Amino acid sequence: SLPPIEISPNEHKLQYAYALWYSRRSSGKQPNIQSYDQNLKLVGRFASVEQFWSLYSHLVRPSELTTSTHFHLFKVGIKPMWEDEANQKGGKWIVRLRKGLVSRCWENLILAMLGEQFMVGEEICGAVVSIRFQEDVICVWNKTASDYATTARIRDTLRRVLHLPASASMEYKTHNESLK
Amino acid sequence: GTRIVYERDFLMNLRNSPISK
Repeated sequence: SLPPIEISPNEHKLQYAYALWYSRRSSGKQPNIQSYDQNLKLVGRFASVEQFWSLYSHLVRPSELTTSTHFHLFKVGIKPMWEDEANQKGGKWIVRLRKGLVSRCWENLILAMLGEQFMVGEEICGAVVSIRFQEDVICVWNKTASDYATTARIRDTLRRVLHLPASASMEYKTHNESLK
Repeated sequence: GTRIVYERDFLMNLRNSPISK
């Protein structure tokens, strides 16, 4: 229902338009689809490099978020939920980070995503950063969990852009598994 | 088809451009 994003000729257009969402898990409440959907708040959208920086400069760094909060950066038209049509057959790479690394890794990840560094066509859906008590987590969601060439390329690109050591904790999980 | 690809350094250089600000 939102109008299309306008870009001036002087701006650097991105391959895709993106939407940033914020969510916070309510303590003590059982999560369900309705509450998860209601907890997702749209922060802003952008379709150019300049619009991205304009939004990003107003955000707190992930390391400053309170526990159980999340930023979701997804292509416009894809909601950051397993149930979205684009995500139903998909999955996500999960990278667990010790405290202190998340802000830098998140920035490097989204710059790679916006700059089309993953080189997997239309497969990328979005990225999520989750702040937890003893660790932080970043995830990259893609459309087709069964496309092993794509998931391998995403994994390798993640290792490269995040400078992860070989021992870093990385796990791929299909959304089907999460739904079950 | 063609894709719009940006290197990290290029994106970072636009962070403080007049249009971004």
